[in-house]
Amino acid sequence: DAEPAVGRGLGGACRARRLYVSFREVGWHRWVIAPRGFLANYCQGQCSLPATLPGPGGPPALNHAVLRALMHSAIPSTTSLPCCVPARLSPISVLFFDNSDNVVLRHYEDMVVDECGCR
Amino acid sequence: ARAPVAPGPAATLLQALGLRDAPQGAPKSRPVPPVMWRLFRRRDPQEARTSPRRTSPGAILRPCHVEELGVAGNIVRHVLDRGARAQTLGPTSPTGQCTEWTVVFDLSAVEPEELPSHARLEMRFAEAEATAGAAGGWELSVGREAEGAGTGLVLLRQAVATLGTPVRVELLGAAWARNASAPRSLRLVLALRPRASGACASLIEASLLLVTLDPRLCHPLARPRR
Repeated sequence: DAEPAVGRGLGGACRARRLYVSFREVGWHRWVIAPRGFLANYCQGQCSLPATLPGPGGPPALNHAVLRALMHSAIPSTTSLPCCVPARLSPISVLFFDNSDNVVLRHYEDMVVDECGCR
Repeated sequence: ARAPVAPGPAATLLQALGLRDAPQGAPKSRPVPPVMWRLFRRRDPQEARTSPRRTSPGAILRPCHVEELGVAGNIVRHVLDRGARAQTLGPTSPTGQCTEWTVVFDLSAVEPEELPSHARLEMRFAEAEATAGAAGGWELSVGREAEGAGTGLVLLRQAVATLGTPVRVELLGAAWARNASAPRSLRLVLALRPRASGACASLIEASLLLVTLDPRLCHPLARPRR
C-alpha cells in the first residue's frame, strides 16, 4: 500500500512518501507473529535548487548536496542532481518463529523512514 | 567441479536481516508465551510512531536494550525444553526418593557473534497430590548433565518457597561464562529436594529466556545520535 511513485523530474520536492509493508504480501505471514506489517515509507522527489536547501523543520542539507545542485543548475552536463534518500530512520521490533520452533523477538534498526534529505 | 550456487535474492535478504533460512512457519503446538508478547508491546511500532523512542512520557527507549529485563540486547529468544527426561532416584541421592529431570535446550540458532546478556531458566512444577504442601519449601539444584547419565557438576542451588508460581533462575555466569558465546546445546539436570517433609513435585514445563546482543544489528552503539 504505497503512495504512487512519480516519474523522474516530477512530484515536487524530496520528501517521505507513504509505503506500508505487509508481511502477508511478501509471504512472511506464516512465521512472523507480529506486527502484521509496518509503515516503512520511502523517499522520492526532486533535489534541485531550492528544494535541496534546508527547509524549516527539515533535515539539514549536506553542503556537498547544495553545491552539487548548484553545479547542476549551472552546467547540467557536468553532474546529476543529488539523491533523495532517508535522513532519519527509526526502528521496529519483530516477533517471529524460527526454524527451531523458538519464539524470537528481534529489534531492527533503520526500518522506518521518518525524514528524507538530499545527499 | 561445480561452483557453489549463489543464494537467491530472498535468501540474501533474509541473511541481511540476520536469518540463516526462511523459517518454515508457526509450529502447531507452540503458543506465544505471554512474556514475549509483553516484551514486544513495550516496543509497539504504533506507539513509536506517535512518540519516537518512548513508551511513556519521560521513558526513553534505549537502543539495543531490553527495558523490561534491564539488560543490553536486541534479540530475545524463548526456547522450550526438548523433552524433559525424568529419573526417580534412590534414598542416597540428593533428592531422596524424588525425581530429577534432564532438560535439553537447542541453542544452535544463536550466532557466535551474539553476546548473551541474560539467560533465565523458568520452570513450572506441580506438587504430587499425595504430598501437597511441603513444609519448609524446597531446594532447587541445577547441574550439568554428566557423561552417561545423572548429575555432573552442580551449577547452582536456590531455595524455593512455593511452587504456585514459576521458578526462575539466572544461568548466565553459572552454566557458561558471562563473556562467552552461548553453547550449541545446553543439557541440565534439575532436582527439587524437599527441605522438611518428603513431598515431591513434578516438572510440568521448562523454558529458557535468552537475551543476546548482536553488535552487527546495533547501529546506535557505533553511531550515536547527535
